[in-house]
Amino acid sequence: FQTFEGDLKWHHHDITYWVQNYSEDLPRGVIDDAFARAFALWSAVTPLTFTQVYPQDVKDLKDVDIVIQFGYKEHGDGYPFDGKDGLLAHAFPPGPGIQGDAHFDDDELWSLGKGVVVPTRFGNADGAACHFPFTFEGRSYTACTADGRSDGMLWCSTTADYDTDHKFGFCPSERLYTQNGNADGKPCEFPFTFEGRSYSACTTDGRSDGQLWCATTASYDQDRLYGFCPTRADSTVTGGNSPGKMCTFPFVFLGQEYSTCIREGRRDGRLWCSTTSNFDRDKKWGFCPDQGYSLFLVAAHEFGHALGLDHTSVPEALMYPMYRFTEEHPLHEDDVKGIQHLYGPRAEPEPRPPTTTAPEPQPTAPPTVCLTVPPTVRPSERPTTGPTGPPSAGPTGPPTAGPSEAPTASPSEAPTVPLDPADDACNVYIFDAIAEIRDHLHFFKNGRYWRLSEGRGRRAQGPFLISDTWPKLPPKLDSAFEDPLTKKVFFFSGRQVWVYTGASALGPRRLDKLGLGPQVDHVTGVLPRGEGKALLFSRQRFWRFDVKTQTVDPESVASVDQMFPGVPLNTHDIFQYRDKAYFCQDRFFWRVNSRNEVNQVDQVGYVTFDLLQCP
Amino acid sequence: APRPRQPTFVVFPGDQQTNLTDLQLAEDYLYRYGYTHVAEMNREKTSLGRALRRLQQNLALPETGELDNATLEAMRAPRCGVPDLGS
Repeated sequence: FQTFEGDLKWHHHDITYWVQNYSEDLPRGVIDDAFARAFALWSAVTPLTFTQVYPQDVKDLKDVDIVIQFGYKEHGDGYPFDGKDGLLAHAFPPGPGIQGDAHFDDDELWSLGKGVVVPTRFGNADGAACHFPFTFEGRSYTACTADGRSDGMLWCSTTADYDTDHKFGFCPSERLYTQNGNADGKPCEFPFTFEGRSYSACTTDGRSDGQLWCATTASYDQDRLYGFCPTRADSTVTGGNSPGKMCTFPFVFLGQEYSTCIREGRRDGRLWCSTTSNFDRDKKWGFCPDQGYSLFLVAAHEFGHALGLDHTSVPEALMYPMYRFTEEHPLHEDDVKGIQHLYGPRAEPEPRPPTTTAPEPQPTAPPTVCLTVPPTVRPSERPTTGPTGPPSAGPTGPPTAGPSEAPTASPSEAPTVPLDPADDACNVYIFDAIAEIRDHLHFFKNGRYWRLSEGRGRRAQGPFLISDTWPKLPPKLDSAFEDPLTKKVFFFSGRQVWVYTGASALGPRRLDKLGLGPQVDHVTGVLPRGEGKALLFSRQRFWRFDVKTQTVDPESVASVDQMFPGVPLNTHDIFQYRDKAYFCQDRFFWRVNSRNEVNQVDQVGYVTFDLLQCP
Repeated sequence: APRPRQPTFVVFPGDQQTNLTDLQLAEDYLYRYGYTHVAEMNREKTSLGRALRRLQQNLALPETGELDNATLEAMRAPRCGVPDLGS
């Protein structure tokens, strides 16, 4: 190991550091975390402690020991950076002023060493970052995409294989939210007017710092409400001659049109793209995102300098001058010897991790349009609109309690509080069928059913035996539907249907009688459409159904996601309840309201928690 | 039989690194990281030899004193900007 001439070192142990600015490549939280972990490597083997400070906590920023900064080319210290790659960062040995500071070249793509880090919002992956590449419908994606969606919203898979795992989230996009500014994170409003001119995309106009912004109302001139547009790290170029810009696809290069990043024209085989539609004409370009450099590893190395270590010639050591990505613990024996030569070993007991003096940074406020996750989030696997669904209006609060009339007739001897857990509806993972019959929601499972009492303190009553109430029915049902007009109740199981009018039953009859072909192997559910009309669903298709003639119109077949965007495609039960349609998949439901002919998912929730009101 | 298309290489505006020759890259690197003190070197390779040998020693590369491929590759690798030698 080497130290700087004269063994330059800090003469106190409680070191403070300030992150003066942030790269757009990574979420701020990830940057703060990378720096904290880098400092923790050194505090683990020395008596040093590291505390992140913020301008509002210190009297004079000059008193901060280590100032961390991102910059381009000449960034004020007379040691210019060199564009993408090559020189990544540098730092100064301990001492006052610029001494001890660490600078990072923002022409690099900062990541965690394994490609861009794109945080997601909403979806069903709890904000996990995108996984690139990922496959969707057999195709590989290395950036966010709107494929599979009709609303153009950008999404990504948070695992390598969306087709298998169905884990996804929405990518940063100004249509989803904005950052900072004064509009509480509301999404952009396009078009908006600024100084009388109309803008239909984010702009840097009016700013000297080049940050892309937008208005969150139709007129910035009038309302003065704005926010910054989130960075699309997955398709923003680095280096070249237009860093920070996004690839423009398709673009023309040497007369050919390209819709992806290419290696053509380069000897070094690196991927690049044009940032305008015509490179031949405009000559504007940049490098496409690659694995990037691990901010954690580079920071750990630079902080070694900031503490007094110079470069070593041990290739495996952290203080070796060349960048090398590793997922192992980066400190080498040579590094430990060096730093302990300056500060001695860590005194027992366990070291304290770096502390921050400010409260946790607040997550950006969710947009008023809650796409998928209601404000009060239950256990993390709460699902949301799948890639086939649009963003939709947020939930309007819990379902309102129904009228408080007395429950209608039912086998009164049913215990109200089940003694045997198997009798407890809250223990049922997935119900066979759910239907509103006589204004009460019925939950069917394996020959038994529960009836939701309405009014204050809604509770599931039961279980009752299906055979006691509907003797002809089999124990296993696929779906049930009560026609609000005639009060006839249809029960479906496999390719059979029963129709109960009061206590009298017609069936079983084959689905062929309803005009359904042999390829329809079961009925997922029926939704009433008024005046004796309904929609009959089977898997991803549905038909118009005439309740009076009890037949479907074969010509009317359509696919579910056309009319009901936002619901999962593999729904296993569909029913109507209080004028809203419910699409169930696994333990969850997607509630669709049909305000002014537009079907929109307005709530996603648990069948047991949100419908059955289980504790 | 169709002949493979000859690749066309383009000089990309603002792309400093690909526009340098190997010698220019070496001179710039040796000066930037403290192995030579005078940026303008005469172009005799031998005068680079001593600096190259010191670089190779410092970076645990084979010490040939030549601008060989391993050394050029090391010079093109991403690295820290703090000079290896000098204050």
